[in-house]
Amino acid sequence: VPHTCDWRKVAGAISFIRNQGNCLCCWAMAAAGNIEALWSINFLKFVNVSVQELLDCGRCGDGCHGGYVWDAFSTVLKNSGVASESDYPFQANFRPHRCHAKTYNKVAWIMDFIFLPDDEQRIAQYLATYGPITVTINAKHLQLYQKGVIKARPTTCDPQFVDHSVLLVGFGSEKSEGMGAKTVSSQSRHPRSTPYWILKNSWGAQWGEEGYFRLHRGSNTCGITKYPVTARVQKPNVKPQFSCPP
Amino acid sequence: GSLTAQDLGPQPLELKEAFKFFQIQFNRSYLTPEEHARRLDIFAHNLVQAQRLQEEDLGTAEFGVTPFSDLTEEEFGQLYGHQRAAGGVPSMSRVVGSEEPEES
Repeated sequence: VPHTCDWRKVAGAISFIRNQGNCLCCWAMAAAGNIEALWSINFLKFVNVSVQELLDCGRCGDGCHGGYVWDAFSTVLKNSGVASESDYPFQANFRPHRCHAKTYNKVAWIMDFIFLPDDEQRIAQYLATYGPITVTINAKHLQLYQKGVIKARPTTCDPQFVDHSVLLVGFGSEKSEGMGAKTVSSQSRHPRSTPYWILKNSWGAQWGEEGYFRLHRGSNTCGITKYPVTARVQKPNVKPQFSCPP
Repeated sequence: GSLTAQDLGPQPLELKEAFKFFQIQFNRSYLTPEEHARRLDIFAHNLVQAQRLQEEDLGTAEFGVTPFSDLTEEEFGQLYGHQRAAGGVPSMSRVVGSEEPEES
């Protein structure tokens, strides 16, 4: 596993920061970002896929009232692909019985999807080798988050209660001082590195670190290891054209 | 935990100014003076909450005014969470094949 990895440094690999508005569709936006990243780093195809299609055509039929990333992948498998964002744009609403999956050309598809082990080291290894993956976390600390690395205890951010899906795009370490960044005593003052994950959110670019945020890596902060899921666009033994830039 | 704008006594100018700046920054307007007052209360509460998060955080995160500073925790959960219903996340561990999935 490399020390650092940031898929945002591959031009075009990570699509624009989406804004879900008042539609509870983080699950579809995370899945869309995953498929887009995999298509760009595997096939050099820079596509923006239709989140609206994932909402309108989902089996559960209530896309703006929440869902799961694997629902979105199931929809892409069922429809043998997904249309482009430009053909089938996001409306921030759910239109029952308005599935237009057959109307538009497919711009991306997937072979299958997998659940990764709940182990941060193995998640990092997979991320660095194969590309961004989706995770589902407890979003409690995100409402008032501005920047920096969130490190929470299980008592303040329950790792069993996860309610928000996002795209994991990289990891790294940040130099800080002391035992904890904010509890520096004169005796414990020494350089220390804080390992972190880089995550892409779907609340617009005005939120967080230009739409991204960072969580501590190695402590299962906010339940990041609970549901690591990714689509696959190649056979398991085929690696992408790019490796993750440090 | 139940601090309101009224509890702050005559509302500090800084709070009103901060709220005004928030409204401009994130393009927020409210239909009635009552709603404006309610959102100001929530905004004040969230400033205190951000300070608490800041103290509790073990990393380098900074908390403060965000586009969601005028929402209660419950509203935020309802608007930006993703769960269809509380609990009930299915336990899944197998690889799902590329064949047409069976309808349940």
